[in-house]
Amino acid sequence: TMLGVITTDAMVSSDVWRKMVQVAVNRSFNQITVDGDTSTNDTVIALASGLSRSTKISSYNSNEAVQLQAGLDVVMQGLAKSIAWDGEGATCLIEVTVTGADSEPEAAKIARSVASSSLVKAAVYGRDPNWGRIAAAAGYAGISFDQTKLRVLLGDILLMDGGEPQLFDRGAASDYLKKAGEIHGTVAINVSVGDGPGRGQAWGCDLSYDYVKINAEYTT
Amino acid sequence: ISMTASEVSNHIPPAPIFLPQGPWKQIPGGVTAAEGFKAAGLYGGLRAKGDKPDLALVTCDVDATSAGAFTTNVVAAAPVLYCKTVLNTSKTARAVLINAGQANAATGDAGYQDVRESVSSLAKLLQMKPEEVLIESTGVIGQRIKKEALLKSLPKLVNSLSASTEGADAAAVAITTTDLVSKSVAIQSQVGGTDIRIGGMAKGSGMIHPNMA
Repeated sequence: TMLGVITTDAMVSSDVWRKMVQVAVNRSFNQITVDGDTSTNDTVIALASGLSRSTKISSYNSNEAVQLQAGLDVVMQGLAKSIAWDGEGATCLIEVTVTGADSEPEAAKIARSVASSSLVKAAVYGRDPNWGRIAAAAGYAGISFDQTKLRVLLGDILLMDGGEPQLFDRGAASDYLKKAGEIHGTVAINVSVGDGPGRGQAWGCDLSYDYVKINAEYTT
Repeated sequence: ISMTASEVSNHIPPAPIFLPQGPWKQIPGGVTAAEGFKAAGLYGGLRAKGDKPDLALVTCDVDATSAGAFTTNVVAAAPVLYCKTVLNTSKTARAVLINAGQANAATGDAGYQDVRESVSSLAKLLQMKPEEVLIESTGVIGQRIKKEALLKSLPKLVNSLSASTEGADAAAVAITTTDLVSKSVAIQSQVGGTDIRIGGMAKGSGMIHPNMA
């Protein structure tokens, strides 16, 4: 289960605040995954006191709303990433960034598909730079794209371009994953699916033996 | 049945928080960083094992504009159903009570009544209306809240409320279950040339694939 409480002293109308919170949730908590199981209790409550004496935000399209939305996004993303980082049994955080989609929601859906893949997660734990599993997870996300434009990077290492696997230093790519696991750091997977303006991110973690051990022993 | 704020922060360390660079700066305080908010966390005897804090409270000095996002799982817990109903009829709230140990999910009418009684008791202590109190639960599915333990702990929880960073940290620890770290963050930024603060806390480690609306 994930729970969250968000507070701010910005002054904002109810309608705008509720829209902002849903947008931020979609860009953060709804873009994380540890095990693919949706809880019965997931909740985020967000309260705005208005005590900062800032100008009241009554329009979602105002500059002030854009500023508050950016702050809300970054706070929720910070918390969301820390949940994925702390995934049961995890040795590293996986950050998937998708660009080139037709829209932000489409990019986000592809990113979460990759972050959710048990095979991608297991490959990261096995320190295996498995571009095939990443490409497959992007492809079954339910978003249409031209596969000849598919590009996959692991960190700065190009694994796939123009829909074709590239020659790369497998040892260096494996070391990149290994080092992230040793320091409980971050593995960056960057996927490009075309030339569109859509960009989205999702966060997950690797899948270790410990995940099975923890959940085999924790009963409902 | 309760512990001080300084003791609770010793149970698990804080999570590393990864914030991108931007027109904001990270500040201490978590949920209490913004003006008007207080928080507390303590052990109320709800957990099956150990003495890690398991009750958290966040309050606001004024009517706060409220929003929520909730699981779209059809098997939704009683606190989820309760909060959705309240937010449908009220645009403001003053308090959020959170327990760890029992999810109060799949507990039927009895579980829903537990929520109402918990909310009602807290509202009386805080001298506010029940509909100004929201509630979140996490823990084992199928188990009702240990209501007697919760109700007994409420006076001390209310008396422990603090606008300090320690209060925020205690609350962030109290909402954890299998988490190895507590999650809390706050930033200061500008809206229309005025400094504003946004803070938050979260918990989660397993059964994580949110789809909230």
